[in-house]
Amino acid sequence: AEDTGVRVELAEEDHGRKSTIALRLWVEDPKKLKGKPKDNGAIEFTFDLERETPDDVAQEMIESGFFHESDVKIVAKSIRDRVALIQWRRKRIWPALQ
Amino acid sequence: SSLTQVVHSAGRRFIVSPVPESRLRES
Repeated sequence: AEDTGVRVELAEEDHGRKSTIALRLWVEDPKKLKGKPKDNGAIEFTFDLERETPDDVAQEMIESGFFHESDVKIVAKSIRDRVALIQWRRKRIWPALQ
Repeated sequence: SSLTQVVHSAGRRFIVSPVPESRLRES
């Protein structure tokens, strides 16, 4: 995936059974963002693979004050890339469950 | 505790914790 400066990782082990997963996001390279992020914290949140979109979560992070609105696309892309990887991995490892 | 919880109006919870130094990229 492209290096967006925003890192997203699983916050729990994925067994491929739940549609909701816990993710953790943090800024690795603030220089890649247009605005100043709120702080250096890691933001943990849940994401429903079947019902939600990365754009929804990114928008909620902007509205919650974590990022400037000009960074909504880069945050959404960072989440989207990780979600795509998780879904690809699920289909490869547990095809019968998907 | 160093954890901070932010709840968005749509109901999603964001839990913020410090990033370990080892996870931050060296510049």
